[in-house]
Amino acid sequence: APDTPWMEIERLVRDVCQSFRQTCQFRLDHLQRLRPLLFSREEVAGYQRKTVWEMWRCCAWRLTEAIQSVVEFAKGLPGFMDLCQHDQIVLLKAGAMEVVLVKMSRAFNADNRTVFFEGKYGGSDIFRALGCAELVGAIFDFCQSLCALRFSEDEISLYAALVLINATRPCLRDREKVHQLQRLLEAGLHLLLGGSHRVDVLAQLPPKTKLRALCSQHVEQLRAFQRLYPALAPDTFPPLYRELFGGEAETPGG
Amino acid sequence: KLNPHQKVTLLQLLLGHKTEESPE
Repeated sequence: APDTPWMEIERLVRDVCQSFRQTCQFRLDHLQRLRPLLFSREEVAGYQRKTVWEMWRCCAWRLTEAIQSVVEFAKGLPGFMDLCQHDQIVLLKAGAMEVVLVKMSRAFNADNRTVFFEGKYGGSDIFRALGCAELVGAIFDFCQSLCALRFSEDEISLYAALVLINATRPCLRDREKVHQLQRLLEAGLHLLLGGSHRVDVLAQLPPKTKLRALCSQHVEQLRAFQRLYPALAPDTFPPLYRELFGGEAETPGG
Repeated sequence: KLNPHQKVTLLQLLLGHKTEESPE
């Protein structure tokens, strides 16, 4: 963003970080303090004994809570609410799950590959009943690779904002306006990383296709699950989850 | 703004989108 005053980028960074902090479900120091709190063998077995639909339901509710916090994060992002309503919806529908995965890296302990879930840390085996070990493993691998970049809380805030504000999403109406905001956020992340002499991290960011692939895999698994259990009550999943992933949503404006 | 006859989605509600008939 060569024409943008430095002060404006600094203010943007401050506002993005503030929105991130204010809307995160769990504070980073809280998550880190709880790392030694691991699920007992009995508790892990309890998750594994759940039926496939009980575990899908459980994860869908937790995921939906995380997505709601991403919507709040987006609302606090400078410039987001100035985009047209159609583009706000397009960006959130395409990017909310991706941001959840990025934020999940804060709740991930790369030392022992455990993640904070329902109050304690557990390994991928607690999700065994879902019946999609490959997807769970891929998400854990993604978190592991993101943790290796050792992002600060401010850097992850900017990165999360950049995952959301992506001018390459299909069907945007005012792509240039989204692109402008994206460029400012890129400048903000560059500014933060430059401050800690870590600009080289930009070249190590996961490719955008990686996050997209994980999200597509999630939707494919959900469809496979729904095919397997066609008679499940509609309220098994939260309404917002159904709207975003269940193919129920209407496109804005139509 | 949303068309007032359009079905309002949850995402639109969370974003506080207003219909054409909603007050400013």
